[in-house]
Amino acid sequence: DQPNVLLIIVDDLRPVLGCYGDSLAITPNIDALAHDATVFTRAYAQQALCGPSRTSFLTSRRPDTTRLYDVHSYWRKHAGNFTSLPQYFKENGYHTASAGKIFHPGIVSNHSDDQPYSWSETPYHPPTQAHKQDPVCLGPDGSLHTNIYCPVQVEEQPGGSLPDIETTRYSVSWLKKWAGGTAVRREAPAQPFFLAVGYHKPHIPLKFPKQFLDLYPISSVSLAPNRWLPKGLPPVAWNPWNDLRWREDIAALNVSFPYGPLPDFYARYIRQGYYAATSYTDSLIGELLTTVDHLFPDTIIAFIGDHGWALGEHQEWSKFSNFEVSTQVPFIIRNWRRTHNDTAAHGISQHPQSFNQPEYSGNDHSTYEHFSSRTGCESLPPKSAKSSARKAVEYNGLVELVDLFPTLVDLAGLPTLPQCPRDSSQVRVCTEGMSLSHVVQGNLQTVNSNTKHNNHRNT
Amino acid sequence: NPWDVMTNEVFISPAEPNKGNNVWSVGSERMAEASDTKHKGHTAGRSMPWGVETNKVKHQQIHSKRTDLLEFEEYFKPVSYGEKKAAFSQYPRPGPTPSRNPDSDQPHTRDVTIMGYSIRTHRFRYTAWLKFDNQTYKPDWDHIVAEELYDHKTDPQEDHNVVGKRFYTRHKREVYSMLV
Repeated sequence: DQPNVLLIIVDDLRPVLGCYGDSLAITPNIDALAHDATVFTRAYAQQALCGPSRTSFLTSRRPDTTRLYDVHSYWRKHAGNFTSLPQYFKENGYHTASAGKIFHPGIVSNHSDDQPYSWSETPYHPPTQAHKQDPVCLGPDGSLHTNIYCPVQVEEQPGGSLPDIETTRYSVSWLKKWAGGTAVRREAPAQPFFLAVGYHKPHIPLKFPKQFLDLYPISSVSLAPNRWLPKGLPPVAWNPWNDLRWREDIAALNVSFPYGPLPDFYARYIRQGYYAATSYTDSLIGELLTTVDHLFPDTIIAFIGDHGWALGEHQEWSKFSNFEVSTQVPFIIRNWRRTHNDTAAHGISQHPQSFNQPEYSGNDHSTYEHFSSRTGCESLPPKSAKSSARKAVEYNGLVELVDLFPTLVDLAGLPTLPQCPRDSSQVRVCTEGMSLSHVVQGNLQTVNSNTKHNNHRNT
Repeated sequence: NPWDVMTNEVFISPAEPNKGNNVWSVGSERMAEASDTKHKGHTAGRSMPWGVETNKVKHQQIHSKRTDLLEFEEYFKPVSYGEKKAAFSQYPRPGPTPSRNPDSDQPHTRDVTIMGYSIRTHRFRYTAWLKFDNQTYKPDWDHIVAEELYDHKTDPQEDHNVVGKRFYTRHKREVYSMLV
């Protein structure tokens, strides 16, 4: 009776998604997932940097407990031998597997993705990720550069592919093998799996199949409405976005340090690239979700970003701050029981579908599908305008990424995590978050009836 | 030591409506009941004002007699079904100004001298940039380098730092106390 678990982590993804009310974003597959799930509209990372954030939510402890504020140490040696999220599932009978970026690579995860603790098999990393920093971006002069803005022709890339495409193919293949029960070694015939799939985009460089640019004509891409340095901002709060500055396209703009600003015309391109990279990732997630829903409909699906990303707000780019845009993340959980019951009750297809929302009325999803087929990916979910009467459940309460671990544990029916004491350095298993299972399982009214949410924060 | 009041039972008190300054308490049933009558358990155990508001009174039996702290924690279950009153994030800096610290976006921990602790409530985001000891990993609450306060009710995009505004003095004091 134990459900499978699929954890999807997207690198540097802020909630520029249709299901979060972004009117420009074209993300039908994530929106379809959200349609049948609980959408947490006010979810926050504990630190706007990949390594500390991932270590934090994968151990359910805050950076002051993991003692990781950079990317130069491994929590088990540096802070304490804390049990990770996949490790907990593994130790409770699950087969755990990782594809793409789940733990931050390098010393942060002991150069081994936290093996042998967390995973039942060797984690998969896409080979073409080795070309992450290669000069492959076509510039206006016709030569190749190391740019931020980097639409590419996939077939011409080193290895003939892109990392997230490879990760998706591997994950789909893994699921099919697991369904067949042949190639993946499992301890018991009915053993459930915990599959974590980590996407690299829209992390910079904004490298994506160039066809996705056509979803966002540059004339339709607006600038950040608050693209100026705020008065009264203390200098210590400022993030100088150095990770962008050394790229060739940005360096050529001779932007002053540390405040900039970036010229408007190029700010528009970066925003276009971020949205296009997000749609590209969404197309691959659709492929993954189709496979999961077809083969394993009784699967808990959790979808998160590791932190946000500033798109020119406050004259800032990238993450590295405490601003709302840097710390707010998408956080969506679909419960397996709810999915199962609802699909039976409402006759909803278990394949991700587009659904009608006013925000999408001007967007052409058929164009989207056309592009997806040209990326070399397998086919996207069938285009369907079929809409369900049921809308996504939105929860506007405050949520943190440290809540992910106890929530998934509760939803899967594993032993509940104890709350961490003040000093938890000697406690292997505990949480500094809280479980959201009551929200996901539909007890939302009980919560909302006792609280007053401020709707002014709605997107 | 708030754990000293614990005997054989954990009592989790109901949150005080509209106050919420006490989330859960640990103590003997007798003490908890007494404190609940008097002050909703505020004196019975440790207070976590940023935590959850519980809706029901819950009891949990501790199977052993009084144990040491870690052993007790093994038995303790979280009050995990409520709503958070705040969310936290933090970011380190090597110094007070980015122009003098070019690595201020991604400092090495050994170079971190300031930590920005943020608390988000339903209405505000308050950040205290504190002097930080990179050897003990602890901030110095007596040494505030800078502060930020944003009122999301009037400024959802965080364009106006109102920490110095007299109008917000009371609000700042409230969120600061929650962060501390």
